[in-house]
Amino acid sequence: TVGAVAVDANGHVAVATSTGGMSGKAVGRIGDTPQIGSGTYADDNIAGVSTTGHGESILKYCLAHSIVKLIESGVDANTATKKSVLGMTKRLNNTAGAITLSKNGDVGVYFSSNRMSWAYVRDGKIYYGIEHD
Amino acid sequence: MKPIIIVHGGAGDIPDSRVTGKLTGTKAAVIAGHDVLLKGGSALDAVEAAVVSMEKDENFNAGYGSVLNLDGEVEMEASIMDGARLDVGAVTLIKDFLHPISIARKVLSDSPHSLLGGEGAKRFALQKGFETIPPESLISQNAKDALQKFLKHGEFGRTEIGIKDEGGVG
Repeated sequence: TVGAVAVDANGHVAVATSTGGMSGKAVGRIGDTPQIGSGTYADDNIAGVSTTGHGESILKYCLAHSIVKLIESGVDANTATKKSVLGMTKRLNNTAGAITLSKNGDVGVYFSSNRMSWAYVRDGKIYYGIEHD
Repeated sequence: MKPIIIVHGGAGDIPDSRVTGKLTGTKAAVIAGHDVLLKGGSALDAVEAAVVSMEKDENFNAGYGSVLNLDGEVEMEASIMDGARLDVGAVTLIKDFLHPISIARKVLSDSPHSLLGGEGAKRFALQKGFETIPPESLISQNAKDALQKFLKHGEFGRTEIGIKDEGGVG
C-alpha cells in the first residue's frame, strides 16, 4: 500500500491511498484502502491520515478516523498516530502503520509492523526512514 | 501556511533486499508531491502526484507491482479525500489500469457517487478517457514470487505476529 497526506498553502488537507491488497487474497476481496475512515481520512478542521498494514484489522478499527478524532480531542499528531496504531494492534493482534498531518502541519508517523517506509519534506529538507526510532 | 507533504510506501515485514528500493521510491514520491505544492498546486494535486509516482514503481504494492489474488491477477483499490468539503472518491476491484488513484480522483470530481467497484469502475474510467493496459504489464516478478510463497504457507500472513512473509500485509 502507498499513501500521501498534504496540507497546501491555503490550509487545505488532502489524502490519497492506493493498494494491490494482500497477496493471495480471494477474488473480490475489498480491504481498508477504499473505505473512508479506515485507509484514508481528511478534514481541514483537524487532520489527514493514510494507513497501511493488515487491512481487515484496519477497517474494523476505522484506524484513520480514530487518529483524526484523537487529534480533535487535543492529542498531538504523533501521539495520536502511535496511540491508535498500538490500540488496533493490541485489540486485534495484527500490525499497521499510519502517516498523519494535522491541519497545522504537525507530523505523525508510527507503525507496529517491523518496517514502514515514509518520507516528508519540511522547509526544503527531506526526512525519511523505514526502521523504528 | 507553509505547505507540507508526507508519504508512506507500505508497512510489514519488508526484507532487506527491498529496503533500498522502498526508500528511493518513497523519496521520489514525496519530491513529486512537494514540487506540485511549490508550484502552487492544491493538496489534492500533490497527494495524487505522490501516489502516481509510487504506482509506477514496482517496489510498491500499488499499480505496477501490486500483489496478486488467488487467480494470479492484479485487483486494485484506491481512495482520495478532500478535507475542505469532506468529499471522497474511491475505486475497488479495479484491473487493467496503471493509476487507480487518478480514477478515484475522477470519481471525486466527476461522479455523484463516492465508491465505484469492478465492472462499473472500469466503465466509468473508460468513459473518462483512461486507457486500459494489458493485465500482465502490472505483474512484477516479486508479486509472482509472493503469491507462490503464500500458496506454500497455505494461510494469510499476519505480519510479524504470525508468519513472516513480505506479501503478508499491505
